[in-house]
Amino acid sequence: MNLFRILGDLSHLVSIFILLQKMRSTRSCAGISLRTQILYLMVYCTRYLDIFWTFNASLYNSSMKLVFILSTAYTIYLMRTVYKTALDPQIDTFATYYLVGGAGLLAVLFPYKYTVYEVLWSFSIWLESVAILPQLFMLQRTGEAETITTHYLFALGAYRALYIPNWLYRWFLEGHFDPIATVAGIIQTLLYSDFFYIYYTKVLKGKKFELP
Amino acid sequence: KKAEKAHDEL
Repeated sequence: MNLFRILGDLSHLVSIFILLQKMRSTRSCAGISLRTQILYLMVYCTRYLDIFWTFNASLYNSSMKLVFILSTAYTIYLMRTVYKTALDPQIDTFATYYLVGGAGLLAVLFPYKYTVYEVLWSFSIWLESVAILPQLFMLQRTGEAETITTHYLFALGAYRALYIPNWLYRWFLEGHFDPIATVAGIIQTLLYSDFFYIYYTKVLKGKKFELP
Repeated sequence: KKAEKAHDEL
């Protein structure tokens, strides 16, 4: 465990709280992609299968896994019930089928081992790297976003971005290298780069998030 | 061993 990883995990945790807070304070899920949330739930459910047999390995990991699965399920529940009037299927249209299919293909081609758990783990890593695309696509279509939504996206993107120095640290200091997670994590961070740039140049300077 | 160790991250 190193500082980058803890900060990354905390950033992930904070992002979920910001999202729930956004829905509560605006009483709406406007601007949030249901498709992205469903993809994330798939990511957590396939990656954290080991929660059933590694519960004693690390209380930190196990509790974080539970929080990620439950809070994402709760977010989806809220979006489909309490706040469903703000759902806009006309805007949230990204072809998620291709993302799931592509992640599935990569998982079958490059798992560490050919076991159900390892293939699903690899699938979850690849799917996570692109799970934000429906959300970013939606943002592009609307051309603007509420500030609190951009804080959510920043915190979520920072999670994987902070894992990159964590992987470098582990590689140099612990001789530990995880090529699948590292390559997928770099792709994921690159997908966020445009968003990070606009967040930095606009939102952090007190301006509204608007696409040029 | 290597693959298992990889999964100690979230």
